[in-house]
Amino acid sequence: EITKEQKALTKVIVEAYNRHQIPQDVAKKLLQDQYSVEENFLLLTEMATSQVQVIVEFTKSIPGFLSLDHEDQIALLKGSAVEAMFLRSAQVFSKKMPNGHNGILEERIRKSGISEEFITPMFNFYKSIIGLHMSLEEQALLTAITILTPDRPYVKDHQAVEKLQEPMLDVLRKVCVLQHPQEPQYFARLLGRLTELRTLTHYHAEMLTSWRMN
Amino acid sequence: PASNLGLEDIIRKALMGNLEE
Repeated sequence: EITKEQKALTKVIVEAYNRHQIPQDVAKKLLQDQYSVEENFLLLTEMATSQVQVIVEFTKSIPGFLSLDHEDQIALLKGSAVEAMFLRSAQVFSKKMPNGHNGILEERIRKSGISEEFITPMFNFYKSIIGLHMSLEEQALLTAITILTPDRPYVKDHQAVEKLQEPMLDVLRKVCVLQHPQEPQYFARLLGRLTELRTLTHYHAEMLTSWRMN
Repeated sequence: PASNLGLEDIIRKALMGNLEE
């Protein structure tokens, strides 16, 4: 059973998740005209910057986050922004968009000069997230849990972060049981995706290094 | 680290609410 406090916590997280979205004008650019490889790259950089800003705004709304040590706040965001971004992007691909917009977006990513070695695991990750058919509550809570991971580099007060993350894990576990009664392993599968995310982020760091060298 | 492409700057500014800077 989900307690009143847990319901309230979920509501705050879901509302924050819904409230903070990429600005329409940035999102629209992705679907306009033809772009060269270089323009695609610049556009994706702009999207990524915008996504990080959205993630920070969402994180500021997580109860207790702003009471953490300021440098720990930065360490958590720095350690998780890329993972949170991949989670959010996967959700974009899981939505049914009009007029084959998903295809246009995929093409744009594929033609941005990013190597195939990275593109394949990225789209595989997106597919594995889409296959989970996560509810909005699950998406929002999983994103918050990713951000509030205590063992990121340079985090000093692990305990304070754990204290914020644990209630989220508890409520997510309950939400999973309620929403997927036929799948007792669902919660474990969601957490498994976080491990997959870490691997993807590792590839991402390598990809950026090779991009810079080019 | 090489992978960060100004990530920390974006985060610091967004945390302070100075997105336009």
